[in-house]
Amino acid sequence: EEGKEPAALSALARVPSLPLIQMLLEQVPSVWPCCHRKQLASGQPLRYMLNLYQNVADRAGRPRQNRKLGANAVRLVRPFAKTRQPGAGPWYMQTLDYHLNIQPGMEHLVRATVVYSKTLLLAHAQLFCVVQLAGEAGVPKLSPPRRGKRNALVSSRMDSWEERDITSHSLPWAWDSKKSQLLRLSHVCIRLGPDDGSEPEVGWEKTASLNDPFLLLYLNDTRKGLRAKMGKASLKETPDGPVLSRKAR
Amino acid sequence: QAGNLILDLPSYSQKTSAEKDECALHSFRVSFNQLGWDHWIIAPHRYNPKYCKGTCPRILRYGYNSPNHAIVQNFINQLVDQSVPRPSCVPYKYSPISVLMIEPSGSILYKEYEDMIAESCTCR
Repeated sequence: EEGKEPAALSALARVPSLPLIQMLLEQVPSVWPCCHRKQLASGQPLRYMLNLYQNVADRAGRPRQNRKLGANAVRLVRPFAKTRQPGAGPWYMQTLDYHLNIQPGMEHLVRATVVYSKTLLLAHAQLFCVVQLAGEAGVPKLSPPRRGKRNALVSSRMDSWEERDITSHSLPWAWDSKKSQLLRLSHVCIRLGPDDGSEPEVGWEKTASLNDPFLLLYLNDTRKGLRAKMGKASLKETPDGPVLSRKAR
Repeated sequence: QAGNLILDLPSYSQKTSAEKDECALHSFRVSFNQLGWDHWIIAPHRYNPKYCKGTCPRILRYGYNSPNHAIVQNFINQLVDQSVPRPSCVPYKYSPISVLMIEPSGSILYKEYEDMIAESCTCR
């Protein structure tokens, strides 16, 4: 209950009838490598995941019966590196690299998608964007909206995020060694309106950065693998036979 | 047939002080902030794992979903040897919980953890 001593609460975590609390404790990250949580999770990615959460779980955290995720875990992955590609005319392009970091034997990739904003608003222009997978040849198929719909697009910018299935492209990466679990995407945007040959607008990179496409990895946490790992960690052989030991937190 | 036995014992249906302490499901609300996990768990804010507590009755009624073994162990405790303990009050069914969390890499993870909320209790 609220207001009780923290010691009593930590005791709750040791109640034998709640073994998965202990499993959760095992997963608590002890060190945060770079930034505060608020910096790590903010903006559109957080909004997207909160929206996903509200759709598949109730306020108490219970998964809804009618949820259609097809997986028991969804990981949102942001790019760890990006390179601006020099372009001319109305084209803007950057290359984005993602670490998939799927743990074979513990996580099974069911589906992968990339989520990106179809439109970006700059101070004096609007960009229409797509993502291309590495290896996809040719000019991206951009079909900018007709002029008459422009205002509608601006006002519905929050709804302009699109989820594109890239499962068939991602699967070969998912089962290989950790080093090769890299996925490269091109984020290509075109300025709406006539091409006047001017330089890309200042602020494009900042706006694009705030709206970087992100991956959604739909995973099944394979409990068998998880239990095997926990078993190995906690069961140690001694001359007198196996003994159970608690992993240091 | 424990249910039939109860019908044959009219006084059994009257609540005694001992029965008030009978094995039952209890609520326990806790926030992830209280557990010190709020720096990595975004949602939900609160968690009610619930717990089972109480004495297992001498006649294990049907609602406890006790296996035959528990009923036999109860009889052994009553009739043969009291050093054999009565069955224990433990969770019977669980439900999962959905958690939204931050990973050290900065990824955001939605994950469903099985067996995180006790839904009913049993004596076994």
